[in-house]
Amino acid sequence: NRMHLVCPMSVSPYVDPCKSSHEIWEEFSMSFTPAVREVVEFAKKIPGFRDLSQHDQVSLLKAGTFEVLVVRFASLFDVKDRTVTFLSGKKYSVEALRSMGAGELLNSMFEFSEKLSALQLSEEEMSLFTAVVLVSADRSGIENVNSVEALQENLIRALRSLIMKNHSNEAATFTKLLLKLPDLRSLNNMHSEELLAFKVH
Amino acid sequence: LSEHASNLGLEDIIRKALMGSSEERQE
Repeated sequence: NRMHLVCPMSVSPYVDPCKSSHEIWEEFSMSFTPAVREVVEFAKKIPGFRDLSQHDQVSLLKAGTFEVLVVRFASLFDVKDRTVTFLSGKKYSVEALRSMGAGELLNSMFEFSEKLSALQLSEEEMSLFTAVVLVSADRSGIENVNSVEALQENLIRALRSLIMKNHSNEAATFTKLLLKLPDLRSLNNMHSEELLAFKVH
Repeated sequence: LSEHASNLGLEDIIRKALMGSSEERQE
Protein backbone atom coordinates (compact mmCIF):
# COMPACT_ATOMS: atom_id res chain seq x y z
CA ASN A 1 0.00 0.00 0.00
CA ARG A 2 3.04 2.23 -0.44
CA MET A 3 2.46 5.75 -1.67
CA HIS A 4 4.06 7.27 -4.71
CA LEU A 5 4.33 10.81 -6.03
CA VAL A 6 4.30 10.47 -9.79
CA CYS A 7 5.10 14.10 -10.61
CA PRO A 8 8.39 15.01 -12.34
CA MET A 9 8.54 18.19 -10.23
CA SER A 10 9.30 15.88 -7.34
CA VAL A 11 12.84 14.55 -6.84
CA SER A 12 11.68 10.94 -6.97
CA PRO A 13 8.34 9.11 -7.26
CA TYR A 14 9.22 7.03 -4.18
CA VAL A 15 7.86 8.36 -0.93
CA ASP A 16 9.53 7.48 2.37
CA PRO A 17 6.82 5.54 4.30
CA CYS A 18 8.32 6.72 7.62
CA LYS A 19 7.58 10.36 6.82
CA SER A 20 4.34 12.07 7.79
CA SER A 21 2.09 13.38 5.04
CA HIS A 22 3.02 16.91 6.18
CA GLU A 23 6.73 16.16 5.75
CA ILE A 24 6.11 14.60 2.34
CA TRP A 25 4.18 17.66 1.24
CA GLU A 26 6.84 20.03 2.60
CA GLU A 27 9.55 18.19 0.68
CA PHE A 28 7.49 18.19 -2.50
CA SER A 29 6.76 21.88 -2.07
CA MET A 30 10.48 22.62 -1.66
CA SER A 31 11.22 20.78 -4.89
CA PHE A 32 8.68 22.61 -7.06
CA THR A 33 9.12 26.09 -5.50
CA PRO A 34 12.17 27.09 -7.64
CA ALA A 35 10.23 26.24 -10.82
CA VAL A 36 7.26 28.36 -9.64
CA ARG A 37 9.63 31.26 -8.87
CA GLU A 38 11.01 30.98 -12.40
CA VAL A 39 7.48 31.27 -13.79
CA VAL A 40 6.96 34.46 -11.74
CA GLU A 41 10.27 35.90 -12.98
CA PHE A 42 9.22 35.04 -16.54
CA ALA A 43 5.85 36.78 -16.02
CA LYS A 44 7.56 39.92 -14.70
CA LYS A 45 9.45 40.18 -17.98
CA ILE A 46 6.30 40.06 -20.16
CA PRO A 47 5.89 43.64 -21.41
CA GLY A 48 2.74 45.04 -19.77
CA PHE A 49 2.33 42.31 -17.14
CA ARG A 50 3.60 44.52 -14.30
CA ASP A 51 1.10 47.22 -15.36
CA LEU A 52 -1.80 44.92 -14.45
CA SER A 53 -3.18 45.23 -10.92
CA GLN A 54 -1.35 43.21 -8.29
CA HIS A 55 -4.54 41.22 -7.74
CA ASP A 56 -4.74 40.25 -11.42
CA GLN A 57 -1.03 39.39 -11.60
CA VAL A 58 -1.49 36.98 -8.69
CA SER A 59 -4.73 35.55 -10.14
CA LEU A 60 -3.14 34.88 -13.53
CA LEU A 61 -0.13 33.21 -11.94
CA LYS A 62 -2.22 31.12 -9.56
CA ALA A 63 -4.38 29.84 -12.38
CA GLY A 64 -1.70 29.52 -15.06
CA THR A 65 1.52 28.40 -13.36
CA PHE A 66 0.83 24.72 -13.93
CA GLU A 67 0.15 25.29 -17.65
CA VAL A 68 3.34 27.32 -18.04
CA LEU A 69 5.29 24.55 -16.33
CA VAL A 70 3.77 21.96 -18.67
CA VAL A 71 5.01 23.94 -21.68
CA ARG A 72 8.44 24.62 -20.16
CA PHE A 73 8.98 21.04 -19.03
CA ALA A 74 7.37 19.25 -21.97
CA SER A 75 10.80 17.86 -22.88
CA LEU A 76 10.86 15.84 -19.62
CA PHE A 77 8.31 13.57 -21.30
CA ASP A 78 10.33 11.60 -23.83
CA VAL A 79 7.80 10.30 -26.33
CA LYS A 80 10.29 8.11 -28.17
CA ASP A 81 11.71 6.36 -25.10
CA ARG A 82 8.37 6.48 -23.21
CA THR A 83 10.16 7.84 -20.13
CA VAL A 84 9.69 10.76 -17.74
CA THR A 85 12.72 12.54 -16.26
CA PHE A 86 12.29 13.62 -12.63
CA LEU A 87 14.06 16.55 -10.90
CA SER A 88 16.87 14.25 -9.76
CA GLY A 89 17.61 13.62 -13.44
CA LYS A 90 16.55 9.99 -13.16
CA LYS A 91 14.28 8.61 -15.87
CA TYR A 92 11.28 6.39 -15.16
CA SER A 93 9.45 4.36 -17.77
CA VAL A 94 5.75 4.82 -18.39
CA GLU A 95 5.17 1.24 -17.26
CA ALA A 96 6.97 1.86 -13.96
CA LEU A 97 5.01 5.06 -13.34
CA ARG A 98 1.77 3.31 -14.23
CA SER A 99 2.51 0.59 -11.70
CA MET A 100 2.92 3.40 -9.16
CA GLY A 101 -0.59 4.65 -9.89
CA ALA A 102 -0.12 7.13 -12.75
CA GLY A 103 -3.18 7.20 -14.96
CA GLU A 104 -4.85 9.25 -17.65
CA LEU A 105 -2.92 12.45 -16.87
CA LEU A 106 0.38 10.75 -17.76
CA ASN A 107 -0.96 9.68 -21.18
CA SER A 108 -2.33 13.16 -21.81
CA MET A 109 1.00 14.78 -20.88
CA PHE A 110 2.81 12.56 -23.40
CA GLU A 111 0.23 13.38 -26.05
CA PHE A 112 0.60 17.10 -25.40
CA SER A 113 4.42 16.99 -25.41
CA GLU A 114 4.43 15.09 -28.69
CA LYS A 115 2.10 17.56 -30.41
CA LEU A 116 4.00 20.56 -29.09
CA SER A 117 7.41 19.31 -30.17
CA ALA A 118 5.98 18.45 -33.63
CA LEU A 119 5.39 22.19 -34.17
CA GLN A 120 9.18 22.76 -33.94
CA LEU A 121 8.92 26.17 -32.32
CA SER A 122 11.98 28.35 -31.80
CA GLU A 123 12.91 29.48 -28.30
CA GLU A 124 11.45 32.92 -28.99
CA GLU A 125 8.16 31.46 -30.29
CA MET A 126 7.94 29.13 -27.31
CA SER A 127 8.51 32.03 -24.95
CA LEU A 128 5.80 34.14 -26.58
CA PHE A 129 3.40 31.20 -26.61
CA THR A 130 4.07 30.71 -22.89
CA ALA A 131 3.20 34.38 -22.31
CA VAL A 132 -0.09 33.87 -24.19
CA VAL A 133 -0.83 30.84 -21.99
CA LEU A 134 -0.28 32.88 -18.84
CA VAL A 135 -2.13 36.04 -19.82
CA SER A 136 -5.66 34.66 -20.28
CA ALA A 137 -8.53 36.99 -19.54
CA ASP A 138 -10.97 34.17 -18.79
CA ARG A 139 -9.20 32.96 -15.63
CA SER A 140 -11.32 33.09 -12.52
CA GLY A 141 -11.06 36.06 -10.20
CA ILE A 142 -9.76 38.61 -12.73
CA GLU A 143 -10.97 42.07 -11.67
CA ASN A 144 -9.94 44.06 -14.75
CA VAL A 145 -10.82 41.73 -17.62
CA ASN A 146 -10.38 44.47 -20.26
CA SER A 147 -6.74 45.13 -19.36
CA VAL A 148 -5.86 41.44 -19.35
CA GLU A 149 -7.73 40.96 -22.63
CA ALA A 150 -5.86 43.87 -24.26
CA LEU A 151 -2.51 42.48 -23.16
CA GLN A 152 -3.47 38.98 -24.32
CA GLU A 153 -4.48 40.32 -27.74
CA ASN A 154 -1.14 42.11 -28.13
CA LEU A 155 0.72 38.93 -27.25
CA ILE A 156 -1.36 36.82 -29.66
CA ARG A 157 -0.72 39.36 -32.44
CA ALA A 158 3.02 39.26 -31.75
CA LEU A 159 2.98 35.45 -31.69
CA ARG A 160 1.10 35.34 -34.97
CA SER A 161 3.52 37.63 -36.78
CA LEU A 162 6.47 35.66 -35.44
CA ILE A 163 4.96 32.37 -36.66
CA MET A 164 4.13 33.95 -40.04
CA LYS A 165 7.75 35.02 -40.39
CA ASN A 166 9.35 31.70 -39.44
CA HIS A 167 7.10 28.89 -40.74
CA SER A 168 6.17 27.86 -44.27
CA ASN A 169 2.81 26.39 -43.19
CA GLU A 170 2.21 29.39 -40.93
CA ALA A 171 -1.61 29.39 -40.75
CA ALA A 172 -1.76 25.71 -39.78
CA THR A 173 1.03 26.12 -37.22
CA PHE A 174 -0.63 29.13 -35.60
CA THR A 175 -4.03 27.38 -35.47
CA LYS A 176 -2.49 24.23 -33.98
CA LEU A 177 -0.70 26.35 -31.41
CA LEU A 178 -3.87 28.14 -30.33
CA LEU A 179 -5.59 24.75 -30.06
CA LYS A 180 -3.01 23.84 -27.43
CA LEU A 181 -4.66 26.35 -25.07
CA PRO A 182 -7.79 24.22 -24.39
CA ASP A 183 -5.54 21.13 -24.17
CA LEU A 184 -3.58 22.87 -21.41
CA ARG A 185 -6.80 23.78 -19.58
CA SER A 186 -7.84 20.17 -19.67
CA LEU A 187 -4.44 19.04 -18.32
CA ASN A 188 -4.71 21.70 -15.61
CA ASN A 189 -8.10 20.35 -14.51
CA MET A 190 -6.88 16.76 -14.46
CA HIS A 191 -3.81 17.79 -12.48
CA SER A 192 -5.88 19.73 -9.93
CA GLU A 193 -8.04 16.68 -9.35
CA GLU A 194 -4.96 14.50 -8.80
CA LEU A 195 -3.42 17.02 -6.42
CA LEU A 196 -6.63 17.20 -4.46
CA ALA A 197 -6.78 13.41 -4.27
CA PHE A 198 -3.15 13.41 -3.08
CA LYS A 199 -3.89 15.94 -0.36
CA VAL A 200 -6.99 14.09 0.78
CA HIS A 201 -5.09 10.81 0.83
CA LEU B 1 -8.41 25.99 -9.64
CA SER B 2 -7.42 29.18 -7.85
CA GLU B 3 -8.82 27.78 -4.65
CA HIS B 4 -6.68 24.66 -5.04
CA ALA B 5 -3.65 26.85 -5.70
CA SER B 6 -4.25 28.72 -2.43
CA ASN B 7 -4.49 25.45 -0.54
CA LEU B 8 -1.26 24.21 -2.03
CA GLY B 9 0.73 27.20 -0.81
CA LEU B 10 1.23 28.35 -4.38
CA GLU B 11 -0.24 31.77 -3.73
CA ASP B 12 2.27 32.43 -0.98
CA ILE B 13 5.22 31.47 -3.22
CA ILE B 14 3.83 33.63 -6.05
CA ARG B 15 3.21 36.68 -3.85
CA LYS B 16 6.67 36.52 -2.32
CA ALA B 17 8.32 36.13 -5.74
CA LEU B 18 6.23 38.96 -7.22
CA MET B 19 6.89 41.38 -4.42
CA GLY B 20 10.49 40.30 -3.92
CA SER B 21 9.83 40.49 -0.17
CA SER B 22 12.68 40.94 2.30
CA GLU B 23 12.08 37.36 3.40
CA GLU B 24 12.65 36.22 -0.18
CA ARG B 25 15.84 38.27 -0.50
CA GLN B 26 17.23 36.77 2.69
CA GLU B 27 16.78 33.29 1.23
